[in-house]
Formats: sequence, structure tokens, C-alpha cells
Amino acid sequence: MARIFGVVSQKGGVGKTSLVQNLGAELALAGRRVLQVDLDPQSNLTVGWGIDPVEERLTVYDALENPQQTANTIIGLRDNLDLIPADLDLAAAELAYINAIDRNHKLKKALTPVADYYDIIMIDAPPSLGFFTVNSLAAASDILIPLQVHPYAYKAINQLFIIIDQVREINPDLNLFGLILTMWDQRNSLTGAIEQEARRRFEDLVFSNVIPINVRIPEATLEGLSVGEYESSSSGAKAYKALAQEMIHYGA
Amino acid sequence: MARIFGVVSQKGGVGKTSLVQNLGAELALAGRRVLQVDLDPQSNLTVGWGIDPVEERLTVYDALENPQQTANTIIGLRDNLDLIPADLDLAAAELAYINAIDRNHKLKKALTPVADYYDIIMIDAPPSLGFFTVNSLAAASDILIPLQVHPYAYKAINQLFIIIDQVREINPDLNLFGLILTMWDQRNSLTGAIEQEARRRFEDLVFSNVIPINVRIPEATLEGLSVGEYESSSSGAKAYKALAQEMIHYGA
Ligand SMILES: Nc1ncnc2c1ncn2[C@@H]1O[C@H](COP(=O)(O)OP(=O)(O)OP(=O)(O)O)[C@@H](O)[C@H]1O
Ligand SMILES: Nc1ncnc2c1ncn2[C@@H]1O[C@H](COP(=O)(O)OP(=O)(O)OP(=O)(O)O)[C@@H](O)[C@H]1O
Ligand SMILES: [Mg+2]
Ligand SMILES: [Mg+2]
Repeated sequence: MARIFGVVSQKGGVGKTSLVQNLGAELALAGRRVLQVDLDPQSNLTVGWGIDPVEERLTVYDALENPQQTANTIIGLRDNLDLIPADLDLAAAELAYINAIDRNHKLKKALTPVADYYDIIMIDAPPSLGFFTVNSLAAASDILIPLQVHPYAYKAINQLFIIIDQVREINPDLNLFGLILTMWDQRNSLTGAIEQEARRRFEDLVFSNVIPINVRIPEATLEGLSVGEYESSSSGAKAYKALAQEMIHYGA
Repeated sequence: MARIFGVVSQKGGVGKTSLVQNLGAELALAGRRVLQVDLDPQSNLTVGWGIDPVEERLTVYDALENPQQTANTIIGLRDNLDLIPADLDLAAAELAYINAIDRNHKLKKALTPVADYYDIIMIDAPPSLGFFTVNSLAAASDILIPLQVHPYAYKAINQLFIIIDQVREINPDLNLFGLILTMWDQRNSLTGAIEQEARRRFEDLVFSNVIPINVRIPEATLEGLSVGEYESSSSGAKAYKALAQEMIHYGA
């Protein structure tokens, strides 16, 4: 049975999509069978892999609608690495299921038919605490929180923890796997201050490896590649690779 | 009658809140009577001004509920500069008004009683194209789009333009005032590529002044200050001041 990671933060632009794409790619290179799920109508993860969300294809919305279809939505990206893409139509799901009894379990049901084919499933979600993030957390076994070393992102953690506790009412075994410091910039004092505060408060929940600010990360998305494929010697690529090893060390 | 600017982008972390706070502060210093509205449940604009959203007070939600209350929600920040704060309870508004006939006009109605006291109103909204962004656009006379010089943010423009066109059905005079390049970093090639593409496509809708990457911007929020107050000699502070002058030159 796959370990399912919900990558969540309601703060925008903290590196959720980048984490799913690049950490997932490194875990696949390390031999884990990985499925990435784009649960954001913005479809950045889909775009990041060079797939045009405008083209007609089955998407995660089709899987939510009919779990029997899930296998047909899967795109093979690389060895050991698959994707369930999204498109803008996914935005309609939030209201479509407003009165559905199983509203919060749509994704869990969609993933059940395929979960056994994978070791790791990673779910990208939009910057909000609504339907998509709740579905991700309800489907997940584990949570990964990218924590940008900025004040607003740090302050967002309290509210996120409240939502996580609420979701534990329907998913009691939901485990916080860890926090990953992102957009880390040793040149500025803010990085140090936020890192120190985060490690003091969350202790060993914060991974040792941080993701530094590195322009190769957004550049790689223009090519539809992971940053490791785009430039393996870059600080960003090395960081995700090291993080993957740390994740594996802790049981991923 | 105030000119009402909706500052919008569904891409997260592109500098919406920073733009409202800092550009608004500079416009107030230049003598414009400015009201800032925090229409994001995350309340980052409120926090950025050093106001604790947890404390009991009237917020923008009270103004949405009862426009007669709007004046009572206003906090005086500085000379010529006021704020309507938010708190986390605002998240409930999206569903509370799901069947309201005037669902999209709640903010417009809330601002009408106070609009004449101001020259400029600036509205911060969350990273989505839902209720809050639509309300901002429906209340606005003008739109400002912060455009982070990254691929995902650039790709988000198409969808944003579609929503703007839709809102023009209920707000026909809605004017796109301009796009502001943010997190501009002359050290990396991506900045140049995205800037060139944006200026080619949107021409003089893109302001000449850009907002550079500058750590003083997030640092200032820790102190509840605008970046101009925090460190007026910083590149960030100078950029917002120059941008304010450019806005005034174009009629703000
Ligand atoms: N460590 C990094 N260094 C430099 N740029 C980065 C880094 N991580 C991510 N980025 C870039 O910053 C932007 C924001 O990252 P990303 O889109 O992954 O965040 P997100 O949390 O998924 O955003 P959203 O909230 O909009 O979904 C993207 O353009 C991405 O390529
Ligand atoms: N030019 C800049 N240089 C460095 N940091 C910046 C700059 N502009 C904004 N920031 C910081 O980057 C983060 C994202 O900016 P901000 O919160 O203003 O974006 P946003 O679009 O409002 O995000 P959200 O989508 O979450 O509402 C914040 O921590 C902010 O302080
Ligand atoms: Mg994302
Ligand atoms: Mg914001």
C-alpha cells in the first residue's frame, strides 16, 4: 500500500508544486514507484512536466467523478514516475460536490484502485484550506509542509495545524511527516531567524536539508523537466536529491 | 469618488499583499487619501501592518454583512492611510453568500458608504479566482496585476484575463490599469526573458518601474511597517516610491 503524502500550505508561492515535482522525481530515481497527483486547477504541476492542460485528456476530475477511471487518467512520465494531470475544469469540483455526503473523500476513493501499484503518492494542492486541501489531507497517510522562510508563511502554520486536527476526525492516522524549509537564502538574516524559530518550535519535524533559492528551479519548469534533469549540479537539484535521501532514511 | 484598485492574481506568492501595503503607503505619502482593504482570510495585509487579526474587532466581514457598519471597521494607520482589516472568520463568507442574489456585489455595497472619503482604495485578495477576487473586481474601477517574473505566474495571466472579461458583464467599466513586474532579479536570465515577453505582449500596460527582489520587504512586515518606513534607502522602498509616482503620472 502506497504511502500518500499531502503537500500543503495555504500560503501562496511557498514551493508546494516544486516540492512535489522535484522531490517526487528524486524518489523515483532512488527506486520508489511514485505517483504525483495535480489537485490544483491552476495545473502548475501538469505544466511543470511540459504537459499542456488545454489538450483534451482525462484528468484528476474524471478520477474524482469515477474512481474506475483513475487508471486511465495516469500519464507515465519517467521510469517509476507517473502523473494524474489536472486542468482548469477542476475548479468546478469544489461546488459540484458541495452537497455530496462523501465530499471530503472523493480523492481517497479515486486513489484506492491504483494505490497498490505505488510506493509513494504525492498530492499537490492549491494555496487554500478549502475542498482540495481537505481532500488531499483526507486521502493522505502523511503530510509534508513546505515552509518558506518568510514571516507570512511561518504565521500560516498555526491555522494549518488547526485544519489538520479537524481532518484527523475523518482520517485519524494522518501523520505529520515533516516541514521542509524552502527558498532558503543564506545571504539574508530573515532566513536565519525563521529557520531558528522553526527548528526551536518544531524540532526534528523540520528536515535537516533545506531547499535554497535557485533560479534553475523555475527555469526547469519552462522545459518540462525536473530541476535534477535540467541541471543536476545546481544547488536546487542537489537539495532535492539530499532531501529524498533524508525522506528515505525516515521511512519513505 | 475614489478610484478603486483590485490587486489580483490567482498565482500564489507573487507580491499582491506587498503591493497593496507598500504602494498604498507611498500613494498616501504623496498626498492621496488611501484606504486599504484586506479581503483575504489569511489576513496578511492586516498582519503586515502589525495588527493582530485574533483580537476582537470589526472586520471587512462585518462590512460585507452590513454596509452601514463599514465606517466602524476602518482603522487609521497613518496620515491619509486607513485599513479595513480581515480575520480568519472571513473564510466563511464564501459559503455564507452562496445563494445571495447580490453575492458578487457584497464588497461594492460595503465600500459605497465610505468611498467618497478617499482618493484611492486598494483591495488585497487571496490567490484564487473565487468569491473574494470576483468581489474585488466587481467593486473595482481599475485592476492592478502583480506579475512575478516566473513561468507559472506568467502563464496564469490568460486565465485571469478570462475572469476579468466575465466580471465585465456586471462591471462594464472595469479598466486594466496595468501590470507590475515583481521579484525582479537582474542576476538571473529568467527575469529578462519573462520581462521581455511581458512587455512585448502587454506593451505599455506594463509599468516601467519594477519591484526588485529585496529582503527588506518581508523583513518590514515583521515590524508592522511599510518597507519605506522600515528602510527608505532599500531597493524595495525606492521601487514602490517610484511606482507610486508612475501611477500618479497615469492618473491615480
Ligand atoms: N527554491 C526555489 N528557488 C527559486 N524559485 C523557486 C524555488 N522554489 C520554487 N520556486 C519558484 O517560485 C514560484 C513558486 O513556487 P511554487 O509554484 O512551487 O509554489 P506553490 O506553493 O506551489 O505556489 P501556489 O501557492 O501558487 O500553488 C515558482 O515559479 C517556482 O518555480
Ligand atoms: N520584491 C520582493 N522581494 C522579496 N520578497 C518579497 C517581495 N515581494 C514580496 N515578498 C515576500 O514574498 C512573500 C510573498 O509576497 P506576498 O505575500 O506579498 O504575495 P501574495 O501574492 O500576496 O501571496 P498570497 O498569494 O499568499 O496572498 C512574502 O513573504 C513577502 O514579504
Ligand atoms: Mg502550486
Ligand atoms: Mg497575499
